Amino acid sequence: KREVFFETFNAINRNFMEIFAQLSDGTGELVLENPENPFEGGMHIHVKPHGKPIQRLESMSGGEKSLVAISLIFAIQRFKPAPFYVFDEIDMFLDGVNVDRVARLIKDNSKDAQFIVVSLRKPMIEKADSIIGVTMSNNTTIVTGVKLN
Amino acid sequence: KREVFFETFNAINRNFMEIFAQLSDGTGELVLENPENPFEGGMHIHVKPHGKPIQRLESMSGGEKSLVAISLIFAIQRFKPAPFYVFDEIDMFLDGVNVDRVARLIKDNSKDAQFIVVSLRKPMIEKADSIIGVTMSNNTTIVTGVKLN
Amino acid sequence: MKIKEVEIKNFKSFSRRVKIPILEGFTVISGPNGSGKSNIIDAIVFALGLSSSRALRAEKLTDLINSSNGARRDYAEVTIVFDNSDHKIPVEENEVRVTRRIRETEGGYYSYYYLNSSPTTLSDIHHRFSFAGLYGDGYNVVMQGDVTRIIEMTPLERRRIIDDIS
Amino acid sequence: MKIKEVEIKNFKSFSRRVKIPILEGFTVISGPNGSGKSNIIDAIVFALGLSSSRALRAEKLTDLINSSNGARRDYAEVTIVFDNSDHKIPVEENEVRVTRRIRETEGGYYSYYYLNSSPTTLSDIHHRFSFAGLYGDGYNVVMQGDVTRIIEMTPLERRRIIDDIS
Ligand SMILES: Nc1ncnc2c1ncn2[C@@H]1O[C@H](COP(=O)(O)OP(=O)(O)OP(=O)(O)O)[C@@H](O)[C@H]1O
Ligand SMILES: Nc1ncnc2c1ncn2[C@@H]1O[C@H](COP(=O)(O)OP(=O)(O)OP(=O)(O)O)[C@@H](O)[C@H]1O
Ligand SMILES: [Mg+2]
Ligand SMILES: [Mg+2]
Repeated sequence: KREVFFETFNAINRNFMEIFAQLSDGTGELVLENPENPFEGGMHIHVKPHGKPIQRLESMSGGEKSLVAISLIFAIQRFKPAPFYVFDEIDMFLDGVNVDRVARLIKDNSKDAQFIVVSLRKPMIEKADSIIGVTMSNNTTIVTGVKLN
Repeated sequence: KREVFFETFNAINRNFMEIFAQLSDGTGELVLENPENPFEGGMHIHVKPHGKPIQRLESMSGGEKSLVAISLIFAIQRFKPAPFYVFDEIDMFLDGVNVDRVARLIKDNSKDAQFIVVSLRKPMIEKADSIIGVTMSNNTTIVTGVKLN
Repeated sequence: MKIKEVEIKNFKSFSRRVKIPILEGFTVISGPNGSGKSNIIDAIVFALGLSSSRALRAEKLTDLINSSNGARRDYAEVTIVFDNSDHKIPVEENEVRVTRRIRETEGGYYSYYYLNSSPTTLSDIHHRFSFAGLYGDGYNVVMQGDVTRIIEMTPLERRRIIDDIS
Repeated sequence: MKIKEVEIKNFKSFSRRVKIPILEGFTVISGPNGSGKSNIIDAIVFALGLSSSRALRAEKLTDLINSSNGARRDYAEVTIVFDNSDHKIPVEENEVRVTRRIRETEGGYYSYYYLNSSPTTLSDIHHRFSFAGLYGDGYNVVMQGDVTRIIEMTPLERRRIIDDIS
């Protein structure tokens, strides 16, 4: 049980480090509170933004926390790949530059899997292969178009 | 104690109804679970978007919930006015149209009080009287400018 | 395996039948607040049994039945059409259709599942789709607000994510 | 009463002294993620004692001392300058300066408050500012994430907001 845990933890940690480095200017890693007995402690996320000292997740800015959470989600998905992914507004706290980075990562990965992403952000929308427009009319949802970019 | 509660509740409810009607196309009101003994129940928010049937807060969309929460915050502030207000990214879930409505309300109220609002959204930024630009350089925050619009 | 089409009938804010083609690669769904974007996601999650009704923002499953514009029908239905030409899903056909319908009754509701028009169960669907890498735990679905939830987790809850995956 | 200037010295991501003039009306603070926008809000909240250190995203108050670029100083200080020409704050001066400094010591830290250069206490500041409509409960401050917190509240927690205000 402990072995299985570490196999999973180390694989996801490797993915997390790679993905976070891609999405931000810094480095990050998952850290167990109790490496000897993992089940007796929690899991922390230590992040070292470019040039800054190491910080805990809790003290970071809204956008930085969001990038960390997205990187963890993507790291888990890379460990357990699926044929399609569905994301509903994961880019909310991010500024334009960071939305662009997440969008590029999704774009690159979309050769191997299908990505369906709800977003209101221009840097995300402009990288899509196709766009489904949704509006409410007479109290009912109508899908206004499926454009191929 | 009960009297004071109802005085407060009714005043905030009136404010909430007014403000929510201004920010959305619908009507909303605060509803006590137990109107006879308010302290034995919670407080619900019933919202009737334009033309749609009444819904509870929990079943609404991300942006609609956000407008409800902002309206409640503004309703409380109107009950207990302060000389200045500080908002940190309250417009996150909102689409452009709704950011614009919230920005207009802040603009109108800024004759009587000072508003300091952190935002990344264009419809909010363009209504400001002045803009403080913030960037990170060499690991330290620099305030790049205070423009008067 | 990939999704070819999502067909939504009388589900949440969809009062008529709507067929949404899904192309390969990277698709973005966009539109104003309250227009129905998350409801499309809910339809996919509902049809594949990936989540409880709480995650679909419905107090009970019958709240998922469209209730706008007067007379309310007694059922809601979602069909997802998959391209199975790589036969990752162990069936003969090149196309797999998963349909889920809930029908409101006097006492509550019935929930029906169909795989290519044959009645089936949710666990049968999860079993077959596991060969294509799709599991019922829904790690491939990130709902509106999940990112915030992960940020606000305690270190213990965060470690339990790893427990659950291993 | 209104804010004229916020002066931030060695606090969070401000490693030098920064004076930020605040004009009348509607001011927007904008910039990239992680640049320091919320830290300016934290500085205002810190100086006026409107919140606990948890809300300032610091595990302990000494985490608020700037720690970038090598040698770390032992104090952090924020001054807010108010225009008091309407004399809503009961002091003679037309300008009121509130300064809060924390200084790290062997055992922990000291926290100092000054009103127009005279040492004072937080409760004294809260008492005087109450005449201008500014109370320590911070209803006029909405931090990053508060909107989500209100959305996710239970009905009981929501009603307690009204209890607290009455
Ligand atoms: N059973 C139902 N019948 C009719 N309308 C419904 C039903 N369930 C939900 N809705 C409507 O669906 C709307 C919400 O749709 P949805 O959550 O998909 O919006 P959204 O496009 O994701 O918006 P946002 O950008 O704000 O997240 C609500 O306004 C609600 O009135
Ligand atoms: N004591 C400290 N010393 C040095 N830097 C610090 C200190 N405390 C916080 N910081 C830095 O401040 C940055 C966060 O600033 P802040 O939260 O104000 O960003 P923001 O502009 O609000 O970003 P967002 O748009 O993502 O919310 C972090 O990157 C962190 O490294
Ligand atoms: Mg939504
Ligand atoms: Mg911030």
